[in-house]
Amino acid sequence: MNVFRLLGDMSHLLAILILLLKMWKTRSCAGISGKTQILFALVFTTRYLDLFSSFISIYNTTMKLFFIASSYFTIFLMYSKFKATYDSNHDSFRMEFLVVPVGGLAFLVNHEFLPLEILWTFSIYLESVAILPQLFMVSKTGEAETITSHYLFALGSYRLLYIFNWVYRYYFDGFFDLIAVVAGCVQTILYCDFFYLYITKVLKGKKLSLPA
Amino acid sequence: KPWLDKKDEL
Repeated sequence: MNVFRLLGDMSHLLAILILLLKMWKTRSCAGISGKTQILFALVFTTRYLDLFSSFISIYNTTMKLFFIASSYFTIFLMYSKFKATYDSNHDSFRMEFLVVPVGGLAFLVNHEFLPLEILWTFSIYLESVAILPQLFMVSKTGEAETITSHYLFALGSYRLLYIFNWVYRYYFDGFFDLIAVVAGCVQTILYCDFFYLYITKVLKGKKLSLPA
Repeated sequence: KPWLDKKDEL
């Protein structure tokens, strides 16, 4: 474990807590893409299948359990409890356009042609594009609530911090995983224009609004 | 590579 990975995990945890807080406080999931949340649940489900077969640490296990539980709880809130506030008209990104190509790529490009390894690879590739329905929804509505932009900033920062973690591990531990690094860079690049808007607008107290 | 066998990152 290194400081970048710990900060990254905390940023990821913060993002999830911000989202849950926003929905619980406002009793609404307006502006949130349910499709992105479904994709995240798929990411965690396919990545943490070794949850019971390989024990790394208490921290690792509890974080995995929390990520899986919170992702399904978020879906429950969006599609059941606060269903009336779910904006399905603007959440129109076709998930199959992401899942199918990513599924094919995971079969073709992976470290080992084994079920667990292919599912892990699928999860890594899927996570890198899972935010697209959410960014698409923000661009369609043309704006996002401030708390939603904080959620997106924390979420985007987590994988950016993981990139620093991979640099650190490369130089100090000699570990390197090309698949995780490439997917992590793609994932972070997708947030770039949002990061720009967040830093130039939200941090100046303005509302996040995309140029129409 | 030992790391690939044990995925220790979240």
